[in-house]
Amino acid sequence: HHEFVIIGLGRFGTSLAMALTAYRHDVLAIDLDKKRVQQVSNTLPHVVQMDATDIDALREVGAEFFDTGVVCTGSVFEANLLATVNLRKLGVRRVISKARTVTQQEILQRVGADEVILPEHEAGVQLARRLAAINFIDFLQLGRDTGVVEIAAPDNLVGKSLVESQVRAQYGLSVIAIKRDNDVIVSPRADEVIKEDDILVVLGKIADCERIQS
Amino acid sequence: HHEFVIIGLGRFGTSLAMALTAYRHDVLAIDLDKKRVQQVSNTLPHVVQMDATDIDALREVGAEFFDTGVVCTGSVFEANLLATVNLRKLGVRRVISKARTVTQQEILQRVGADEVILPEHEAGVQLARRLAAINFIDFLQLGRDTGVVEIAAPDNLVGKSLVESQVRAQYGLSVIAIKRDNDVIVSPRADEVIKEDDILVVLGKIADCERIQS
Ligand SMILES: Nc1ncnc2c1ncn2[C@@H]1O[C@H](COP(=O)(O)OP(=O)(O)OP(=O)(O)O)[C@@H](O)[C@H]1O
Ligand SMILES: Nc1ncnc2c1ncn2[C@@H]1O[C@H](COP(=O)(O)OP(=O)(O)OP(=O)(O)O)[C@@H](O)[C@H]1O
Repeated sequence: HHEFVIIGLGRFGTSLAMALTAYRHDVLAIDLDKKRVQQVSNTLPHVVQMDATDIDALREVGAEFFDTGVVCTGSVFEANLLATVNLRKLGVRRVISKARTVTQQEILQRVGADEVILPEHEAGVQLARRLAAINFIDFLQLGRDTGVVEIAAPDNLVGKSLVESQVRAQYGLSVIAIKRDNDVIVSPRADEVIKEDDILVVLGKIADCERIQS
Repeated sequence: HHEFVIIGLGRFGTSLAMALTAYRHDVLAIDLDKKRVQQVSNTLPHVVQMDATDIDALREVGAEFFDTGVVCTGSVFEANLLATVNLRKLGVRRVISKARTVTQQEILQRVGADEVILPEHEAGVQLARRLAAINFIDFLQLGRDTGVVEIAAPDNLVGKSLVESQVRAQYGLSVIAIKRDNDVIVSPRADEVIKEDDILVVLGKIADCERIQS
């Protein structure tokens, strides 16, 4: 079972801890600030108030038994650095640390962080991926021109079966799944009728995905 | 053609502008700071030094003719707010703004931002998605248990054709594409032989994707 220990509940650490919890993973969340711990105690199942620069305190909460530790204490770099070194010393298998600058990133990598996240940079790249695929609800880039793309079912296809819609014949796209209400129809049959509000998950050239929407 | 005007070249704005440029989109990058403009002039094709809170200056660089404007001036909220309002006034079709807090997010939405990005929050959620799919190179969540997942070709399948590998028969997964070197083989045939270093793009239950890797 994957277990995560998240140190530092700023905006990055908190959204990370909450998303992992929503994905039904075990998460231990740690923060120095009592008030912060109280604020999140309703939304996170396991939160502890403690100082992650104190290796004994970390050992006491069993940090060494976690598979992955993520250090998200941000603005005081020294705390970030110490917490990272501590997790490494305790033998946590994978240590991921947040940094604010490339210089901090290099230092954290030197002291043993397996991966260093620059949130502003990550969010910029992520937004670019989403914007570059305009009108795509979500997408997975497979190659420079190919991807798996989620698109809202075009109006002119509603009420038609997949084979009638000619998605493959006319656009060269495979509808590999349909999201409807809270269900996912994987590998739908050719006679599946497209309904309003369906989300079509298509595989093919990105240009063809854009074409089918216009 | 999609065209983007990016205002504010901090870490978020710069990575956004660079990624969009790498995806071969037209990007006009704007920053108030001469030194910053000089720093990025080697990596971004179109950079202009100007003040985005000055609507006439924005009009002068043709900002109103852009499809999407992204306001990434961060630490001085008023600049963010003014630039957002200016883009709206100029008639830019879609305005996306960066915020640091939920309060700022609400204000920006009130003055007309179509979308407000909280980079720390986004990066936290993005990391969670990646960590939750341990060993998945990338993945697109389709439903609570289903997804499109990129996995490294398991050693025991290398040298076998898709049908021999029994990926579908034994694991219930569809291999919808194979990434090999810099190519993407979309909808591979049943007799396609799996090679070392292939990345299999599979569709199915996430639990089955994990099972095939162990
Ligand atoms: N030594 C420490 N041990 C545990 N938690 C700590 C320690 N030092 C700082 N923190 C906590 O880390 C959290 C995040 O720190 P801070 O707010 O400085 O970073 P930030 O970069 O602004 O965060 P974000 O950008 O993710 O919102 C704070 O809630 C703080 O209490
Ligand atoms: N009125 C303005 N017009 C154009 N650019 C501006 C204006 N005000 C600030 N900027 C630019 O926006 C950029 C980002 O601003 P700043 O560094 O304050 O934000 P930040 O939140 O720290 O950025 P990031 O977190 O993305 O690194 C700076 O390079 C700054 O020169």
